[in-house]
Amino acid sequence: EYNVFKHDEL
Amino acid sequence: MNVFRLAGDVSHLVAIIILLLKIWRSKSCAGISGKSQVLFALVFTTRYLDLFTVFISVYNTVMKVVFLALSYATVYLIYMRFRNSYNSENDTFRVEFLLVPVIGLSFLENYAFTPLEILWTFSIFLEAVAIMPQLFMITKTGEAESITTHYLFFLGLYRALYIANWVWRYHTESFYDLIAIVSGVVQTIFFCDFFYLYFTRVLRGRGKMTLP
Repeated sequence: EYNVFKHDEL
Repeated sequence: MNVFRLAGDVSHLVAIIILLLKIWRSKSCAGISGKSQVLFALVFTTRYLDLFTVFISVYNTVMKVVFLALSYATVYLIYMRFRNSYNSENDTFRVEFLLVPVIGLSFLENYAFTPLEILWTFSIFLEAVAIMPQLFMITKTGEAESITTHYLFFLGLYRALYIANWVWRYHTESFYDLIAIVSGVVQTIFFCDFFYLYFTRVLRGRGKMTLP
């Protein structure tokens, strides 16, 4: 599953 | 995006700009650990490889590019432009003692055994410990200029605010990222001792922070 969390946060 | 996250990002940016301006204006990087700054540049480089793979938002892309550019500018000022002022004799933390365990751990504990995922995990673990050469340098010399302590304060504040952001996201989105949270908490703990000294010494009006 694609984890958008890690790409969203800096 | 919530208020803790935004405040965290802003204090992170403020910390980096404080450091860059301090070096630029004083034309000196005395008291600054070049090793910590190289590690932070490495953290941003390995984490923001997703600039090439996913698009989240304009805010996200701009901030990532800014963090990358500012961190490389800081490293450039320390090692190239103002290298005569760099206290390499006090910046003696053995970085390999951080890198080897962090590399090993990112291979063992990650969400997927792919190059990008391992590099992302590496960047999260490395960020947790990247400030150690700087804190070691302050302990070794026994003092830090107040502007350096303001930099560290905002850097620590950023991490503390991110923890609040994760609590918020957990309650509102039922989402959490264990690798980020554990590393973030570890990173914040490193700053606790510093926070104590910052409030008890620096903010009471002394120019420098001196250790007892």
